[in-house]
Amino acid sequence: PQLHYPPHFMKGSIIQLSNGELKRVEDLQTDDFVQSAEISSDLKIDSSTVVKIEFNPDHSTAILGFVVGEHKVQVTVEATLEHPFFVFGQGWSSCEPDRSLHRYGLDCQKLSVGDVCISLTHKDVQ
Amino acid sequence: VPVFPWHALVPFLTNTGPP
Repeated sequence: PQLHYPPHFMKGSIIQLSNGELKRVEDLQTDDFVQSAEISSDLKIDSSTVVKIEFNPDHSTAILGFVVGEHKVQVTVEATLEHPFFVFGQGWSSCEPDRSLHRYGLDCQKLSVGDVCISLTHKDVQ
Repeated sequence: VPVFPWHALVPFLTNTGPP
């Protein structure tokens, strides 16, 4: 598979919040995402609970199962082992923190079943 | 120096509205 390593996870990357404030990716906090979504006119935050992590070492990926948002939608995604997800109150977390550190220089916690991640959806357009 | 928007860092896992 064609694996994708987004540059914005590289330690030191500059991230702009909704209020215009600039922060380094490694310094982001839960509130930064929550407040940015509140200011945003069309995006809102969903809580996505990790319910499954299936390692796929041949591809350097993992199959992740999430239960997403108030409607508990079941979603399955394939992500690289080093891909950082932002866990409420915990920060950046991945399936293989050592690989995240090596790839991005970004300190990550170990992502585990039961962790609640920040994801986005579009606000209901009235 | 590139500046990335905050919403690029977290995934969109569902589309809008209830199923």
